[in-house]
Amino acid sequence: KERNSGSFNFGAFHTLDNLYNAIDLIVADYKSVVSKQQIGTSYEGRPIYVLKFSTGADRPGIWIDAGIHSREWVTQATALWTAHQLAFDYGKDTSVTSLLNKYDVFLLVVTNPDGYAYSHTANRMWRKTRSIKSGSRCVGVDPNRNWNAGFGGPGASADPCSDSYRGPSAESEVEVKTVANFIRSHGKIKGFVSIHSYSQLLLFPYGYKCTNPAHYTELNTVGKAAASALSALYGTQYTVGTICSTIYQASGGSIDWTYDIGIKYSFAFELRDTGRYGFLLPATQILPTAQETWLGIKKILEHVRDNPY
Amino acid sequence: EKTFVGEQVLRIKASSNEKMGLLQDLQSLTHLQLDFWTEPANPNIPVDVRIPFRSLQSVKAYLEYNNIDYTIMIEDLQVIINNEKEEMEFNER
Repeated sequence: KERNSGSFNFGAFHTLDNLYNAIDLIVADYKSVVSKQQIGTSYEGRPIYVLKFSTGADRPGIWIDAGIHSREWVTQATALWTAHQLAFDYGKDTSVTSLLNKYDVFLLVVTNPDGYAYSHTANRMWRKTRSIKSGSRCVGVDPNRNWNAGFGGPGASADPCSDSYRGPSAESEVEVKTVANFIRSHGKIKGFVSIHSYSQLLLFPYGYKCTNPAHYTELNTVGKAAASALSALYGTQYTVGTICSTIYQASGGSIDWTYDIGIKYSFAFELRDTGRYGFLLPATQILPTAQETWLGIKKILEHVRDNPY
Repeated sequence: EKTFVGEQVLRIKASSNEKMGLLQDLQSLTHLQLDFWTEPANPNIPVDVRIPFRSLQSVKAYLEYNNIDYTIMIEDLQVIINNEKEEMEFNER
């Protein structure tokens, strides 16, 4: 049994219970900087925990979440490693220390706990929530089509059996509503990073429409700097751009919603793939993925820290 | 527990917008139950698609008929899932 976060095997895939235990270990080991908050409960009743990294009161915040599509296991694993790194680096790494002396960081390691548990027990390829909608035999909603940003527009399905089903209404999914409520009630979130996998992209708004955001030049510059920092470690190449121009039009996505409510620094990572495994990236790839991603995330966090608005 | 025996993931490279359109047509054939891991939208990004065993022959025939290049990214999805599961059990122990 793992006894502290230092002996936890971050280079392996874990069940939800193990991930939640690891979160507790990190909190126990770094009490002065990390705390755990339950911000809500999933459709099937699982707790939704966010880690709060904070060194003072009444600070602006930066949000990071991972694993909204449950089958992207490397994202939850990367977020867990990132949590440990962030806590470990405070007081040692000047960049992290200065960040946490100005901002709180909120890290949601498992955004879709029901889906994650289901992908471990019943269907490894599951990507949606597990909510049941009356009148349909099909289960779940694509939680990254369920945000209130161009909801119901192109790039999302109205068919409950589709893997990209948008849901009956924006924020119909409790997992989405929980995060949206948290962001709204906090009121001072200045950066929002959502971690997905795979295909090596660093995206920014918009996805629900194919026009560039007002801060396109700045977001593109920050994104390119982050991708460059990331690639410095293992040479992993990322494509940077808006969701619509880089991949395809997709409505109801989280970073479009956050950008539209005023969170200028809204980004989504699609983590590395080795070109052979897709969502089934081997566990040996977790640490390299997490290490390189951390460099990219750090670049974004530093930009948020140094460019208050 | 759902199994994926014999399911393959193909990496498809559409060399033109016309071929990308053919892949989008494929996407609309819901009876094939294809799971697009990356969507057919941008010719610069390969399209990865998980194909149930019973649809494999039809999809490959469609791609070959239309001269669309593909490689097999995952030969048998269940084999990889089994390996992943074994590794997790080993780590648990």
